[in-house]
Amino acid sequence: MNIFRLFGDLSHLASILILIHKIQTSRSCRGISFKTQALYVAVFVTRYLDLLYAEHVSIYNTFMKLFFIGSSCYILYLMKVRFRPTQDPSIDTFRLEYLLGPSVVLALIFNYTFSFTEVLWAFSIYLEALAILPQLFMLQRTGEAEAITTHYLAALGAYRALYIPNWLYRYFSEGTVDPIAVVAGIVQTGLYVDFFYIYFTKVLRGQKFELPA
Amino acid sequence: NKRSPTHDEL
Repeated sequence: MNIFRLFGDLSHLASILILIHKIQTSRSCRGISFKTQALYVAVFVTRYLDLLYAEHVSIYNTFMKLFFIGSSCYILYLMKVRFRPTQDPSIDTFRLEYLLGPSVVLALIFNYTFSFTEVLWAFSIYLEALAILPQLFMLQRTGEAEAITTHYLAALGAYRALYIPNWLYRYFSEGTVDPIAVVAGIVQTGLYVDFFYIYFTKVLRGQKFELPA
Repeated sequence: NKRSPTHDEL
């Protein structure tokens, strides 16, 4: 564990708490893509089911895995049951096949062992890199977002960004390189570049998140 | 089973 990974994980944790807080205080899931949230459940379940068969890593690791599976399922419950009327599928139109298809194909080709569990792990890495796209697509369609939604996305983006110095640190301190995680992680962080630009230049100065026409 | 070098990450 190093400081980049710790703060990355804490940022990830914070992003989920921000999202739950937003939904519960506004009693609405307006502006949140159900598809992105459903993809995160798929990501966490396919990656963290290794709790059932892989060797134990740490209490921290186990706790976080359980938290991410549990909280992402809870968010789906909030969106589809508790505050269902506030969820508008008509603007959440990104096609999931475009994300699931490439993730399956990539996982079958690029994995560390051609076994069910390792292909599943690789699938979860590729899917996580793409899972934010329905949410970003929705932002682009609506052209604006509530500040709290942008804070959620910023915390989520910060988590991915912090994993990059973590990998550099691990490369120099342990000689560890994980090409699958690194390439997918860089792609995932890259998807946030436009968002971050507007977040830093507008939202943090108290302006509305609005995309240029 | 060869696992990812970073499978201890989240």
